[in-house]
Amino acid sequence: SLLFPDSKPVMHGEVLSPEYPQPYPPNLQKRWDLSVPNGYQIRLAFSHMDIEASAGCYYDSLTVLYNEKVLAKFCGQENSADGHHPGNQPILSPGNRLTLLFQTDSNNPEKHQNVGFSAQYQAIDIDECSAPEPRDGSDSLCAQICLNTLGSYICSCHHGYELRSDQRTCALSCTGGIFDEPQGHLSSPGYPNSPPHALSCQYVISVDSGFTVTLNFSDNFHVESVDTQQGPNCLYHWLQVTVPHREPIKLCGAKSPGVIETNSNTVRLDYHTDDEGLSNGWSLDYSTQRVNCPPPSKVAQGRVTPMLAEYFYRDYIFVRCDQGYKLMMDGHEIKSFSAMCQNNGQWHLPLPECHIIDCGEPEPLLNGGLTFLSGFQNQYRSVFQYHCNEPFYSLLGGVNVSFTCEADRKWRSHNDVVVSPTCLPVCGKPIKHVSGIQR
Amino acid sequence: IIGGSDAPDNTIPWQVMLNVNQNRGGGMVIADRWVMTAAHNLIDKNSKVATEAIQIYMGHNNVDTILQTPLYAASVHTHPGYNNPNNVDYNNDIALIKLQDPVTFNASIMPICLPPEGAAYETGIMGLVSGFGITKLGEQRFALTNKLKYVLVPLVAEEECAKSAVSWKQESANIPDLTNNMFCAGMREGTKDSCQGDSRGPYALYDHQRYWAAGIVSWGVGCGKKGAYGVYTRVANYLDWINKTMQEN
Repeated sequence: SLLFPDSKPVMHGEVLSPEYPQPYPPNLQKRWDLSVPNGYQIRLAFSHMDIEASAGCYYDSLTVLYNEKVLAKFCGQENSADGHHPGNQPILSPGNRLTLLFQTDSNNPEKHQNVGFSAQYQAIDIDECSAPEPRDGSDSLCAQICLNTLGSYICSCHHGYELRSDQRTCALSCTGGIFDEPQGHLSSPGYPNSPPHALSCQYVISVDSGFTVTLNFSDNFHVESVDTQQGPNCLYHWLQVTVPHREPIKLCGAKSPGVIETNSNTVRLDYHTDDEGLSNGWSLDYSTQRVNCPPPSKVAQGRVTPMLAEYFYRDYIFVRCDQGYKLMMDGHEIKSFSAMCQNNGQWHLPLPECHIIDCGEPEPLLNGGLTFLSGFQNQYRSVFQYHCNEPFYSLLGGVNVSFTCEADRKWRSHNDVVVSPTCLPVCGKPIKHVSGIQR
Repeated sequence: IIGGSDAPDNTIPWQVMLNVNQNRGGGMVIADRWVMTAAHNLIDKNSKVATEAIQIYMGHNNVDTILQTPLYAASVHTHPGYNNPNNVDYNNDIALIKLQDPVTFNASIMPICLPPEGAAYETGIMGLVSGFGITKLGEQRFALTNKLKYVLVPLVAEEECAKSAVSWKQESANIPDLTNNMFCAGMREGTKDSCQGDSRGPYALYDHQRYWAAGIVSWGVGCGKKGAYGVYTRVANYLDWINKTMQEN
């Protein structure tokens, strides 16, 4: 029987003659049916063989069969010239099964007790795709592309074709191809050879909206054109390039269009041929570039970073103000600013402004006042000085200290003092005196 | 003030007029919340008078005007050593009144300085005593002034004052003792003196371009009498107590 319902496919195993490594008994007829999963073949290697040698392995023998067909018959020892043994050479089964048949007669030589054999087997993947083309004219495994897999194989087709339901042959199909990788290659069916007539193929290149597609046609471009009084005309065969919101372009002739920058993230290519004429077709590589955003304008009293020659989709810019200035947007102060170049080529936020900071009204001084010495009131770098209401009060310490509006929005003196001074009352000094000693 | 003159505006800007239980007296501004005065009249039957009984006036030389802007006491701090139930012991006659609200100083209100460290009370030096008290003495007639008066009286040597005190005691019983916390000032011949109504007011000495509070009008035997000097609390003896009281309050 070719079927072994009880045997379970395994990936490897060992076969030992009965009572190995003790001498095998007489009158044996032992059979092993080895199997591995479909798509694999069996590699059998003997680690030891010691079977009574005889001409044609007449008395004792180990027979290897595939589908009941004898592949080999062994006896003897690996180090002996007698008999017929495999030595170190492994045996490869044509399929995923192999049968071993061990037979012994009733007599064993008295001098030497033969111990039989030990063998190991393992599953080896069959590369179905490397099988030679059948000579009998029958179909090859795959009509176009064969891809080996572990335990099996799959067929595939060139671009412009699709696998038929028989999973072997390919049918022309060039519609509905969507290319969404950032770069790629596409060509007309059969290119560079002439394809079947009456083609109507559609290819759509569609990438993320922040990118634009550039087409780069190879030099070998051939789409039949018709010479008319107005010049070559794409009357029967054409390749139409369609970009959203723009007039489609029909291409034909023998001259490659070269590079076409579409400035769009979506391009549709329609290839049309009629029943007649000859077009060898075309091929192209496409690439994508990030969309540009306009260079940011300058920010007065601030800095835009990084400064680049060009800004592209997903680039970020930051704005920092000079010391003493703060970021303002829509009338409100913001702590930081960053903007991203969007997929529409616009910055996602308008640039902020830098406004000079303000330290606020200085603390009033009890029994005193203050005088601005420079700068616009309360703004960065403004300087004021406290004074006391003299002659009735005087400054503690007696020294006038100037306060400057610093970048941290605090009024600070040269000694980094933040607190305002104190006015001390003047005692015992009336502005007028009683008439004292008079003569 | 006996034998004195009207004080021109803004000449004695530390002068305070105090009314305690309707009795006119004086005081002096020493800080924007503090008035220094004497303890007598602020203690009634061994207890401090209520702050509500005290009206404080300053900033004007005319009584009619000064009465228009009373200030009020927040607390009264008499010297703990003042103990004078029978009006015969004026030792430690000093007190501080804390105002409810601070005053802003200007030409008409200005503090008088406290005595400098090691203040010198030199005999014969002229001191300025001022007040709204009695100006004339007659047989049966006193005249109270509505205008701030001042007079310059010299500081009297301790020995001379002590000698006078002996004679006062010969003339009258219940004359208070003189202590080291007091000094005398006045004219041997009388004629210039402080008097009733000036009590508790300032006796100022002028030194280094500043007036400082040398004394507080405390007591005396009569006013302007020959050989009867005025007795003043010696403020320099109380600097520690004054600073401590103000800091703690």
